[in-house]
Amino acid sequence: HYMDDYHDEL
Amino acid sequence: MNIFRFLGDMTHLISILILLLKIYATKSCSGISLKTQELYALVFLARYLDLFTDFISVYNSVMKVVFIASSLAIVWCMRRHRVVRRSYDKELDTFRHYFLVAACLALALLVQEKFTFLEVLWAFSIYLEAVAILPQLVLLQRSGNVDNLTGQYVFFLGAYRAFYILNWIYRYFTETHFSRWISCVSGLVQTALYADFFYYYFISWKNNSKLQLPA
Repeated sequence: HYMDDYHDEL
Repeated sequence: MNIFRFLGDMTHLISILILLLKIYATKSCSGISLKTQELYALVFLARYLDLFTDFISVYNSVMKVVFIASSLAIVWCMRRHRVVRRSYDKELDTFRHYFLVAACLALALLVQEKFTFLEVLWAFSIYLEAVAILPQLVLLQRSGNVDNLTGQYVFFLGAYRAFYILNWIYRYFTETHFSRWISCVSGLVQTALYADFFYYYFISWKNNSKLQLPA
């Protein structure tokens, strides 16, 4: 679930 | 990245460019709330701390730098620039925005994705961005007539988060475990705060009249 961990949106 | 988010980011960038144009071209910041600009600078500083730890893309990093630099430059201009600061409506811009900061920080300590320093600050920045426009909307109501560039600035600023809502809907239906409910709820509140402004902006556009917000 790495995708969830960091915020890829501005 | 999807078209809604890209349009949202571009709309956000346009709003900042309009504000920079207004201040640079007219050497005036009348009608602009310094408190809202300070809140936005805080939002970007709290949200983009991962600028150096999580590299996501060149686009992401460049936009973060642009948002941080432009918001700090606008605050500096309104506080320090010897010509611009004279046109600041100090006596109208009296919203006690420190309460907004305190309330959002308290909420972020209670509700966040993970109780870590970065996540608490990230949630704080999301909540604060939702209410950061309040001092500006109050100032517009008090200052009566709104000059075109200021009206367009607020319009694009409100529109950008509406595009983000479309982005979250799109991602919800196209990605398996997509859950950004903190951003979604805050984004809905943020966009809702612009509802009456959008209404009067549409009326002034339809009647081709000056934008007037009722006191």
